[in-house]
Amino acid sequence: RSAVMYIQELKGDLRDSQLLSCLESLRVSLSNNPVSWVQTFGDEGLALLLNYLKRLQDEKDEYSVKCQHEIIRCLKAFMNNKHGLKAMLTSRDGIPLLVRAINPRVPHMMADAVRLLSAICILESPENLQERVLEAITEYAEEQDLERFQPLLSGMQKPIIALKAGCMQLINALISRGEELDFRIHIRSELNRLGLKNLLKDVRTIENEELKVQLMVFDDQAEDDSEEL
Amino acid sequence: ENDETGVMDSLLEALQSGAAFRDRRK
Repeated sequence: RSAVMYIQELKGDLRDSQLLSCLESLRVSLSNNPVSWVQTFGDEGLALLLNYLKRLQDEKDEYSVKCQHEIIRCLKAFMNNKHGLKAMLTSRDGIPLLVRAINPRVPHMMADAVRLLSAICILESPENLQERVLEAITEYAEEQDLERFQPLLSGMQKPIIALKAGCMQLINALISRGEELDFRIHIRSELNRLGLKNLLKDVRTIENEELKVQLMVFDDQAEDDSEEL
Repeated sequence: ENDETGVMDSLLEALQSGAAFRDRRK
């Protein structure tokens, strides 16, 4: 199917298994076709995906959850080239909807979402993208009347190593891209106040290379900041 | 066109290996 065919199909208000099947197929196409294909899918295709995601995030049935996750996977494939990444960063809803996908009740989707947000934070850009991600996290938490890092802490408590590592990646990305020492110290103490320090005691006992890398980054950055202070 | 693909894969790899955080501070 061409990119235009997918756009037409997505315009058709698909639901449940039809939507899931379209998204699965779209992800394969976005991953395996040349950049020009993704460009044709472009802003219009992205807007359709984000609209579906927005709508599905208010629903909790099995298909909605599967479709949400599949959209996150499509977004990853879409953002795997400069054009797609730029389109995502230019769209108003892109980052806020990824932040909404930080949902500990859907841990595998959350693991993908936190990784994508981490990648956005560390992207070299004239605009401070880490600030945009943090703003979106803060706004969503205010809306939900939650502590802004609570979903990340909840994710860390899930028995899924990929999710723990992803959450630590996002924490490291948010802290490391903070220009001011005060800011970095503030974020760390906010996380510790929510219980990160205690949680890490258990996490440190897990034998997993990826997790160990993230813990080392977290500790090294804290040590550097402590020296700077 | 090739150099325009794999952007996200590279970022994710740099995050996972910790390379994204090295040399961030002087």
